[in-house]
Amino acid sequence: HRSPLNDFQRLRATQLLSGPTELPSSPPEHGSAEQCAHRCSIRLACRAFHHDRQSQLCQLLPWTQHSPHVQLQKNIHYDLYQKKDYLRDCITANGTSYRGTRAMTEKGLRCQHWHATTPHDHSRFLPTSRNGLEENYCRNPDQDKRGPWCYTLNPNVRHQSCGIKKCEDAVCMTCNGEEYRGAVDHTESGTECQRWDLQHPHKHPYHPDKYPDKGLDDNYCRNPDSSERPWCYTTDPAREREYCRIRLCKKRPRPLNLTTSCFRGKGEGYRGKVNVTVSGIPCQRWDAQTPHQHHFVPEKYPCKDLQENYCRNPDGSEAPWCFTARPTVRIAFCFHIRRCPDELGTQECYHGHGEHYHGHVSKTRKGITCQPWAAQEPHMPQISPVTHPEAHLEENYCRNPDNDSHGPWCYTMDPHTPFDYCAIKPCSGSRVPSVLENADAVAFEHCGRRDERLQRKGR
Amino acid sequence: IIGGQPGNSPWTVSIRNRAGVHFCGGSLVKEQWVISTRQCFSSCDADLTGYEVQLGTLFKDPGPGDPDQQTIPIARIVCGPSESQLVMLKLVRPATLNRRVALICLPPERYIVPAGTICEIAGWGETRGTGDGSVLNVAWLPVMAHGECNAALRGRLKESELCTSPLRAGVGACEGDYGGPLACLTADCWVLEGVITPSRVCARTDQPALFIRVSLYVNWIHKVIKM
Repeated sequence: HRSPLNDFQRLRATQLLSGPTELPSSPPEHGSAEQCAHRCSIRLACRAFHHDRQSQLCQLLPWTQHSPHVQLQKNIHYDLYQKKDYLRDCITANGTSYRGTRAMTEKGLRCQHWHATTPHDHSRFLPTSRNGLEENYCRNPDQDKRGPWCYTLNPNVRHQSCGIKKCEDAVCMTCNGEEYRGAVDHTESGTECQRWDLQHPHKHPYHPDKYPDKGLDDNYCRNPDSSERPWCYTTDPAREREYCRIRLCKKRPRPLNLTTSCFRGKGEGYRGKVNVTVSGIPCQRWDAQTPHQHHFVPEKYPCKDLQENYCRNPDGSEAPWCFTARPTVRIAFCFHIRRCPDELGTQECYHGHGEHYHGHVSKTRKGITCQPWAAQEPHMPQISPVTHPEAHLEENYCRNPDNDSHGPWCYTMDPHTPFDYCAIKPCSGSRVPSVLENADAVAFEHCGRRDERLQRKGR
Repeated sequence: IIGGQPGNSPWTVSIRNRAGVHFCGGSLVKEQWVISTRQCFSSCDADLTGYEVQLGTLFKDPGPGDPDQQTIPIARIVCGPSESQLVMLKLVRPATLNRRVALICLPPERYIVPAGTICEIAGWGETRGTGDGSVLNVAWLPVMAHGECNAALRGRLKESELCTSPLRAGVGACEGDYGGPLACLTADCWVLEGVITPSRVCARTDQPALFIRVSLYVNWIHKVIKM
């Protein structure tokens, strides 16, 4: 049930471009990603392949991103799959499958080329197309328990271990490992993990595209659902998921962005004392299992501050939340906690709607740089110095050429934000007639209609 | 919705997170645009990949065979002017309008809905035992005059807020309804006059309920859609 893709590391929308002198890649063949992976796995010379999802074509490649004269390039048509052993800089088991590019011993000695016989003559380990010995990279051709090694360029030291760490020790995890992005791909019992982008042998909801912030790469152990530790779906059909063994960092990270009177972002850093839901139901204590059973036991989540029955966000939900003391309502968000302001401090102010503001602020209230008014990228402007010659649309300064009632604004340099208001506030004492002063000045002439409401039909 | 009853509100949408869980409401103002409240979203540049809106069904969690249900991914979020607490959500593709899915009209810029107008709130939020939490609930509230409301709130009412009078029966929006509509029948049409925002307590019987006054931001809404 293991997929041949398990041996590969995927880079989305990426192409590997080689220099002119490189070995030719094979002509594209038809096939799914898994079929291509199988073809590449059985060929020693194949180290990677391009897969075109649209045309379902694949192209086997004899190099990786670490090969000389080769570079990665963005290309939305291709996904690039490279053999893990060539990319990982940690080892599994005794590292006989290690094909990385480390070329220095644990004591800092440069490695001797495997084909060279000086300063150390040897005939046992000469490179062949099968044994993976290459350049002067650390390798383990004789299954040495200490892992990959090499002959050294120091005449007094014939060979030495390279000290390449095991993957479970190479990257440690903090707290519950939600930020772990290491390369362990086996569970505690040694079972190989299932790829997150595959739905076999186990169907699951954690599609990498749907959770871009959880680092669901290939089949590496991760913690997308705030379990106690990183885990993975396994390639054993009889066992859906299992924890992985990953070293805990000695130092716990200093928590950032802690707040008590308001919450920022999703409120993972909220440490306030609100403990009642907005509908008036008291929260359940985190160290209690009634009326609701749960796995957020305070001792198992030391970094989440699950004290008393305070609203908290231990699992990256939309906002702080809690189990409620009412048996019929398991969970309630604590949206009634105020959000912390997230706008820049303002340096200048404007009168009225700012239609006569000619200052030099050129950043939005979120800190994004304004796009010059005369520019056409990243946004094609509908308002420009040409269309509004009298509006003083100079450089990328905030202005209000269309008398926007909410003040000066600008097009922004962020491709996802066409325009936004600026870090300028109304001057105190600057009087704009309140909308309520002549409430009936605005009439309501016409509107659409809603069929069902008018025909008074039964349900 | 507390103190409401099952009802129909074809512009009210359910906003769902990556796990498919409903967490806020919204209003369909254009085939590809929904209005909601800033409080429901972690930031103005939040990555909403995997988030969706659900419309066309009365059920909070409809079964697989619901014929009119539409589920549309959210493409991006645009935050409103600083005081507004509004956001607009662009959908990946337009919603299909039919007898279960309709747009709600926007009022003219700076229009003031007259006090006493009976308006409707709608949502799949907490009912606190007063209704069936598995279906869309609606309730009706009378608009309160600005001055009267400002007095009741000891002068803390903003121009960008709109009030409804408290009802003795304890009727109002609650957790899970935030971002949803306060819709008023005006000139033979349902108009989005307010957006539900979180309050300290739901459905108070002694204090007015506050909503974002949408008419102050109609020009901004059109500007975003046009841009």
